Amino acid sequence: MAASEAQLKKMLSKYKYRDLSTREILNVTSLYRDLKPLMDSYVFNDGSSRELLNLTGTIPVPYRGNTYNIPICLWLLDTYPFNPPICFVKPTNTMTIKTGKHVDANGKIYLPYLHEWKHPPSDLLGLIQILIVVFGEEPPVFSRSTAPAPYSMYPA
Amino acid sequence: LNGGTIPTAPPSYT
Repeated sequence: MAASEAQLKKMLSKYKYRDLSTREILNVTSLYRDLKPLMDSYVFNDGSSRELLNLTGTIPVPYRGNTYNIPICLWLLDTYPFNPPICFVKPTNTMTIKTGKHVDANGKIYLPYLHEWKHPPSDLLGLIQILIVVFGEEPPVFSRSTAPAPYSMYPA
Repeated sequence: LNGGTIPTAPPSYT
C-alpha cells in the first residue's frame, strides 16, 4: 500500500525541504508502485550514520524482449532534492552483480545524471527513467545459473 | 520485498 502524504511528512520530519521531497516521492511511487519509502540508518564512508529515507523495491527494465524487475534502493539525503540520492542495486541471493561503467562491486550506481545533479530539473522520475534505459542496455545484475556444479572426477 | 513484485534478473548466459 502506498505511503500517504501524512505518513511521508512524518517520515521526512527532519528533512530540510520536506514538502518538495514529499511531492516527488508521492509522484514516483504512484508511477512505480513497487518502490516503497522506508526509514533506515545509512552508514556513510566515514563510519557516521544517519536515519534517512530510502525508496526500496524494483523497477521494470526491458532487456532483450523480456521485462525484468531489477531491485534497487535510492537513499534520499536530508538535503534532498538539492543533493542527489545515493543509489544502489540490491541483488537477491539468486543474483550476482555485474560490475561495469555504472555499477561497482557494492552495487553502488554511478551516472552522469547523479554527478551533474541540479534541482530543478533533476528529480527522481528523471533518475528512474534513465536507470531503466541504462539498465536496459547493460543489466546491473544477472541471475545465478542454477546448473549444478560438475563434480570433480578425482576426490580431493 | 514487503510482498511486492518479485525481483528478477536476466540469466547470465544471455
